[in-house]
Amino acid sequence: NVEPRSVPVFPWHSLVPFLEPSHLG
Amino acid sequence: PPSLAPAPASSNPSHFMKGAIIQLATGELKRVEDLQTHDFMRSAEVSGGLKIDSSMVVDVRASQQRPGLVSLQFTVGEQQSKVTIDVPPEHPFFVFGQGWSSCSPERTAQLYGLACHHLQVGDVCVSITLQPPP
Repeated sequence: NVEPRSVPVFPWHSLVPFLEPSHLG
Repeated sequence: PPSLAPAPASSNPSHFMKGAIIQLATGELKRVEDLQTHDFMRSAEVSGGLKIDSSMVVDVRASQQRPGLVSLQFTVGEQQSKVTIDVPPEHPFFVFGQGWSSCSPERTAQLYGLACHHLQVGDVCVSITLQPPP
């Protein structure tokens, strides 16, 4: 038996810069 | 409170590999190369606590502190706050209405297989911030 490979799934918000509020003050 | 995601320079580059599976906040799965502006807008709407901001590129130059990286300066949101981040030249940003763009589309294509436009001053990128409480 061949175990199915798990495919990584990435969350959408990991693709765009997260700017911390402290940066924006 | 929600945890803060890492800055782009330290994020996992495999997110950007062509064919990478991305889960939207709606639960829908898409390949990274198929994402469109409305996917980000809709995801922010339904996720709660996150807000999409428009970040306009106002300066692009070689990083002085970190050789090999590019310093990108943005003005962010309605307040036009200035933010500078250092990223590898191949790092893709999502430009409103245009799609993935990087300072070196050639390197992005080599490393990730992801087709990119050339990121330029004046481009408006998708970024996220915490939604202020009502």
